[in-house]
Amino acid sequence: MEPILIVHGGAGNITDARCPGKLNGMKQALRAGIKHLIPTEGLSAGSALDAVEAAVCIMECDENFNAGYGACLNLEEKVELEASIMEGGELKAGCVTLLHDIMHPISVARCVMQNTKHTFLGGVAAQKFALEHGFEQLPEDSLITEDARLALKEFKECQAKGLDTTFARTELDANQKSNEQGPS
Amino acid sequence: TVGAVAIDRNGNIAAATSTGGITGKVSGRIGDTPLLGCGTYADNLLGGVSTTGHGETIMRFNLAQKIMGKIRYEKKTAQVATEEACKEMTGRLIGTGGAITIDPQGQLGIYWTSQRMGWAYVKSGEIFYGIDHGKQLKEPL
Repeated sequence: MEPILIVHGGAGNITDARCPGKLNGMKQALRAGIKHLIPTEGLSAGSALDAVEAAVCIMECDENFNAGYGACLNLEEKVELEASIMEGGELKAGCVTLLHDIMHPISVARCVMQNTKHTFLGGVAAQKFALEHGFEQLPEDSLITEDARLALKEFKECQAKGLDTTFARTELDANQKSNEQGPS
Repeated sequence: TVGAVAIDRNGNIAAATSTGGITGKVSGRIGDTPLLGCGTYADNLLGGVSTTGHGETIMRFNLAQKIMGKIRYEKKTAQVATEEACKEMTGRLIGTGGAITIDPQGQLGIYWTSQRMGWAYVKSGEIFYGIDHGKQLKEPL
């Protein structure tokens, strides 16, 4: 089987201004992940699980993506993160939700899969589990970017005007040229 | 939201998805991303999927599982399964989204009903990528 790695960087009404950052970020993610699939000098090939975790970690560090650093804000101007990872051999999986101030939720999810008898942890317990397993609690709100703040400000303005925000934007389009409240 | 799906030389498939959710969500809101069969799924016998878009829509539709079902029961290719499931989801629930899929034969599926979705894959030393419908770019790894 020829090893293959594919990534996505989010879907929605992504503005032109945000396209280059996303495209470059995804290419970096591929270059980091593929190393785990194709043995290079001195490095034996890892697994598909290593490859997908490595690729997602790169994008979690990149403010061009709605994950980790640069994630969307909730109504209370806070970042709440969630992630899941799954392998197709024994159908093992790890899922986490409502994490905050942790850069790599995907790695916490993998830790749940590999270090507990459970599959899904959420909220305060998930945060405690992450810290107990060596993940760094970043200073409060350090994952928040200016784009995310602007997107929330725009969202609240739309709400105040009574515009339908059912399909709240999944992508930060603070510098969306038109004010249309695009679906999803 | 960001996601990745991989198949290794032994045919093992894995999928991963991570997100901050949607702007202006209520505190405590949980989306599709951490839900297996919605945001993420992987099975060496069926394939692997990572989805993105309007979380409430994707989780109510069970988008990842619908794509797996089309591959398994309808013998659809990864691309046809991904495209049909995304279109059915939006046709039925209005909300939009997208998905990336790899089937056990290493075939790819990439589709979205949103305005745009960033996607990229590496195969045989080349990177193929895009963000708009109908446009694909390529460059060496």
